[in-house]
Amino acid sequence: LHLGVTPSVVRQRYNLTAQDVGSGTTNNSQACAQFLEQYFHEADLTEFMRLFGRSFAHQTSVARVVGKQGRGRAGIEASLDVEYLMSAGANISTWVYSSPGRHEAQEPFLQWLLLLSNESALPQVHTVSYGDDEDSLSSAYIQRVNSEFMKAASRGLTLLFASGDSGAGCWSVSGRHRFRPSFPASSPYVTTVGGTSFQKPFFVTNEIVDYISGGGFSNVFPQPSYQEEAVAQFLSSSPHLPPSSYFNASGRAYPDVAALSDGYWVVSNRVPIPWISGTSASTPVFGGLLSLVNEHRILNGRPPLGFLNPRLYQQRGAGLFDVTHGCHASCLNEEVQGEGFCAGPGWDPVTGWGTPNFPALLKALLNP
Amino acid sequence: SYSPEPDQQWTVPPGWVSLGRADPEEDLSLTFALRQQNLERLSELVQAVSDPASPRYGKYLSLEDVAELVQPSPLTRHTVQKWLMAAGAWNCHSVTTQDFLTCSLSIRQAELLLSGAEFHRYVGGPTDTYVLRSPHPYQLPQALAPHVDFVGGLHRFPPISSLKQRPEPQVAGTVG
Repeated sequence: LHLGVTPSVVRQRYNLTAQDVGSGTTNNSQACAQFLEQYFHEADLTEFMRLFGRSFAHQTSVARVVGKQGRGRAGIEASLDVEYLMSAGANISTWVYSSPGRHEAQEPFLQWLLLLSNESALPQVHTVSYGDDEDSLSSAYIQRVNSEFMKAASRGLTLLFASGDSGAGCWSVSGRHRFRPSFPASSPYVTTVGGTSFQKPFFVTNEIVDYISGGGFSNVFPQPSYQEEAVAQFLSSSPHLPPSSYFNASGRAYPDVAALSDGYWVVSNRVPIPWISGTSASTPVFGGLLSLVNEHRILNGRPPLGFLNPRLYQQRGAGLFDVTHGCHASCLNEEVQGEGFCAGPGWDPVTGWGTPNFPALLKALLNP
Repeated sequence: SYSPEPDQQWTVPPGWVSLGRADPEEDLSLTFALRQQNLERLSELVQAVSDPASPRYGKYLSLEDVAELVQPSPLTRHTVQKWLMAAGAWNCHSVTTQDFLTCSLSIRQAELLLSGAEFHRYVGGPTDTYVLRSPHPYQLPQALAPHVDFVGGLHRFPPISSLKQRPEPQVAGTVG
């Protein structure tokens, strides 16, 4: 029984034992980035770990804060990112990137990309809560940002983006409704994280779709070869497919994976706050577990995971709990009645391959 | 002249309020994305280092390797720097990969450099953030078309948080 998601609930659900923490002896590190001009306060992390971190070894301060910090009020998103990245990827050196205090004319997300292009030594895993509607961005901007993700992937950085909180999304194109994909979630060079809920809200049980979980098919990027088979399998077997006019079946499909996104406890401005929901929560959780896998890989003399998708789809989601129940939200009209895609066996455009089962995931990703 | 981003949404997103035209003597910081080289090769390398079946799996590039591969051509760097200097934008700095230039210049200089742009100050978002943005599209001299992907700092507003405090967990099953 639990009254909302805390680190203990996350660690219990994803089979993390008290031993599944960073060793503190490697150069392993992780980072979270958010661009909402929110401050992050270390005192919140300390209070959070005092309340929720007793059952596992953890750090109570971040290794580096990139971006000016001030005396303003902490933001819930900034607090949530750090607190759950450092609970899932416990006892691993953590950077925080937040952008308040930037020049008024700068674009915070672009400034983060410049940082990636200017620092040789960066954390191996980056969890990022940022997304825009694909159709609101110029193709010049989208293509260039995608090239920046290729640069990061070639360096062995793992970029995890939240899939968004509007389900399949919805907009009207020449009078007809269509689903609305989100970017950078739709980039073929990042790993996108969707959201789930517990089937029984107050119990640690199996997970179902969280109806806000972003997912769908890009209108900009063609489907990468690494996911063609998985997507074809879904499209040929799903009993709940929306009308084909709503989505571009040949586009890059996302998300790739998922984690709990419903009902989190967060400490912000020293106040414990319940029921916080969004894929901004599931992304740092999944990122923290990948950092733990990297920890074991580094201790075994192996390189970090890097860009995960080709391996993830080759291994057909080995090491993940498959989420097969529930649908995410979409257009509220007669035709689809608010329902987008629905989860099914294997990969699906709502929860990807599913949520992490750490011992099995470690086994699947440790070698080579 | 030409528009590098004809399909960029430049209308003001909901939740942001214009405080009017910004003072032309105010300082501005703009980011110029310079055209990179060898992106095809980069894509092949990503595939090679990310596929467990590849002999090159896990043999990642350093930042310097990436810089050597994608850095803009000397012609691109020279053309863009000459154009910026001619407009009085001397205070610029690059990154290791040399494919971004961030310049500080006055709003007056910026509006001369990017024809059509008009900088206004806006306030919005959950923390009353102030931003300078242009509600009109910008154009660049045609000669720059092969050298500049886009200019950052004109149209895209900071994102608004999508986290929600749901009063109670959703009941299992159907969409709320």
